[in-house]
Amino acid sequence: AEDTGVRVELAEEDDGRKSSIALRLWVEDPKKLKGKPKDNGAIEFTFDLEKETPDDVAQEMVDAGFFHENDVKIVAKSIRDRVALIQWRRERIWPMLQ
Amino acid sequence: NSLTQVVHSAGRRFIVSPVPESRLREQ
Repeated sequence: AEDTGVRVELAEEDDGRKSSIALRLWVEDPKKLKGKPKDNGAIEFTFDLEKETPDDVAQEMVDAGFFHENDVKIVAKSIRDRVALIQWRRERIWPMLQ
Repeated sequence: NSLTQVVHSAGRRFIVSPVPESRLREQ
């Protein structure tokens, strides 16, 4: 995945079953963002892999004041890349472990 | 924990805590 300067990681062990998963997002490289992020804390949130889209969460983070409106696409892409990796892993690894 | 802050937006809860130094890329 492209380095957006925004890091998104799993905030919990993925058991491969739950649709809702905890993620943690923080800014690694503020220079890659158009606006100045509110602070460089790690933002933890739950994401429903089946019902929600990264764009929804990114917009809510902008509305909450964490990021500038101009960075909503970068934040959404960062979340989307991590969600895609989680779903990739679930499709390939978990069936073998069942 | 005084370093953790909870923010609600559009019904979603965001928990903000300091990023461990080890995870911040050297500027």
